Amino acid sequence: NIKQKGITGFFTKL
Amino acid sequence: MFEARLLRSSILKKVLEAIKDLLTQATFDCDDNGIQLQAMDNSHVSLVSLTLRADGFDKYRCDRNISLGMNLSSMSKILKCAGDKDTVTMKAQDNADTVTFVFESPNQEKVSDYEMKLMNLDLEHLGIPETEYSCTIRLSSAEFARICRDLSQFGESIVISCTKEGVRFSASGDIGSANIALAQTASVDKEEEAVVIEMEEPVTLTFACQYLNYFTKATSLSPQVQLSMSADVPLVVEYRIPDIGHIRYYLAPKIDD
Repeated sequence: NIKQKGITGFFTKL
Repeated sequence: MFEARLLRSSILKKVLEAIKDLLTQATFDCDDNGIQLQAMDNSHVSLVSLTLRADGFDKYRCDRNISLGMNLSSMSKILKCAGDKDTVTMKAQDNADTVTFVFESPNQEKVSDYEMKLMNLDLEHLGIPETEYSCTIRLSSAEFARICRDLSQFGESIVISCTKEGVRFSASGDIGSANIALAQTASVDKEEEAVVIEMEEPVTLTFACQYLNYFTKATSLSPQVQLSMSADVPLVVEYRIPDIGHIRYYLAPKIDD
């Protein structure tokens, strides 16, 4: 079951 | 006072084409170094990062750092009013609530100005770390656009698999499956048509077709595109804009649960 990840989890929030 | 002038409006028109389907609004952050834009799409699956360096403009002045929040569909409507050979100047006063676009025809016989209201956008900014990628692939931007378009007919996802031998794009769905394999080119007449692969480790990742197709709206900005991949991190799709900067798209992968 393949799911689309969100982008925010990969980068740090400024 | 902020003022940025380009001899050819076509660059700015193409930049807008490259972002307007993905983003509805964005902030153009202007400082001494040039213009930066960073924004996520509405679904927060991808991120666009645009850099236009000050030295790429024919005239560039930015007395104080200024953030111009723009509705991109309005900006696109205005830029459609510029002829490709027109000079374009973007202007804003410090603390202004409008931005002005001035278009001048090559012989200066027609001068138009369009004033657009700015938006107060409180958008989340992300820090993008410097990353060493396991694979980078350089190929013709038109070829990449063609591959994304062709494979989109087969399914919602494209699997990109990079090894030392080459790169393979695959899709499958109800009607069947499709695979496109590109080998690293040994020699080419035109440098922009070369396929160049730098690989530390092989990588296979799955991405949404829809987003890849949005990114290929940047094709006319650059003859080549660079894809950077590492396991389980966003793909980077980079178009270098000659003499002025680049546009980078980051796309989160689809991952097995």
